[in-house]
Amino acid sequence: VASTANEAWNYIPAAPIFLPEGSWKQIPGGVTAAKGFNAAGMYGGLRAKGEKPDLALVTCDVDAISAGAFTTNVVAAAPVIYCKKALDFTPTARAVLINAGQANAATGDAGYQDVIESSSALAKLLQLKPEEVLIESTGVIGQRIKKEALLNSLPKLVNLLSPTIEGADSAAVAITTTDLVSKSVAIESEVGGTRIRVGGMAKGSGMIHPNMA
Amino acid sequence: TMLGVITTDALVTSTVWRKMVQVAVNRSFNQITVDGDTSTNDAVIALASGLSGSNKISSLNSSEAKQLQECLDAVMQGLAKSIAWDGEGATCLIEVTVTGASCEAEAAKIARSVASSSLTKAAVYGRDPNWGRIACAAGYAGIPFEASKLRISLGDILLMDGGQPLPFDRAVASNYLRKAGETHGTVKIQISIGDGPGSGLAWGCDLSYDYVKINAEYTT
Repeated sequence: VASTANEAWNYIPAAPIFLPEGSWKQIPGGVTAAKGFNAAGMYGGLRAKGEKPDLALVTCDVDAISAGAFTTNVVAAAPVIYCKKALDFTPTARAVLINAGQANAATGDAGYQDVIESSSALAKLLQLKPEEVLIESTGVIGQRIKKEALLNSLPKLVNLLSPTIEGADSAAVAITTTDLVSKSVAIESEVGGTRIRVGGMAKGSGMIHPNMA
Repeated sequence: TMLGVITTDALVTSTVWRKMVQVAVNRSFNQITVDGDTSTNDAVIALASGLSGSNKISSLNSSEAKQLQECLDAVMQGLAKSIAWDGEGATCLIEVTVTGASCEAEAAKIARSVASSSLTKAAVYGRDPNWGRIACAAGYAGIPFEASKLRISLGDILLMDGGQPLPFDRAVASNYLRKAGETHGTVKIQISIGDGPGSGLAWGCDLSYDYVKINAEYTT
């Protein structure tokens, strides 16, 4: 079962965004506001309850310079370990796949293998190298991702990719867990006389005391 | 767990981008707290397409790098504050500002200590302008400062100055907290610990009965 991107933001409202004051202006959109980015969100059957979207994908049309900050918790989840290796291996990335429902943390070698299979399957669909696909997971700790549901959803998720505000909004909803609101924002500013855009989405409500490096 | 994906069309080298992202994360996501539990999955991934047509930023000390850093800080802080605002069971966002420290890192550490204090959070939920709990959390942050220089304000209400508690209108202060809770607004706690140039911010939320209810029912 897969809901469409158009339905995604009906599940929870958008968060109020408390941007600090500065020389920028807030613009519509989140992760797709900057040139070259597409996003999508859909329900792929990973959540234990309800049909709120639970799979999100963000892609870039070109090799994007990539950076990451990750939990310093020694018991890091499989996707965290995978992403750190991928970012050590290459300075660029093309896609970020995110699932909600299962955190894939404390799942051992089997959980890591799930990440490898997920990134490889998406890389094949997008005709990328596996290390160009980064993975984030959130949800119940100790549970592996529902891999078959995830893999079966990937073709539809790729087809839903869009550079629109709706694409960004549906992705922002799809990464939420106990969140009551989705978090997405974009700004436009001048850097060296050229207009640039920075956008983003985030999720989080509980188990929040980040210490990322 | 908190997750984030950040995108930009600015053109920047890998080395500079990775440093900028860590700085912005330290000023935003690493300065929020809801319950003191550090997740196994916290991650922020930031991608720069370079398609804006801007000049390539290859030095952290350039004016262009500073401009982009400010934009990155703003977006990440906006998202981070939304996470704290949406903390499980929260009725309000708490913003803690610390000034007068010797450097940004020390101020940030004190600010987060106060934002993560369970007793301070519970006091805010109880609409109790409890300067003692705020002072206590500042004091155990691990950053030495002269207690005689401690100054604490709640919104515009000065509660402590020169390390001494001040007379204040308790009803007005309590009402400030109550109004923030009723509107899911923001409680501002401002702390000064001396005359240094360092300042920092942290964000949290109040601690309500609902936090326990939500997490008692969200099983592993």
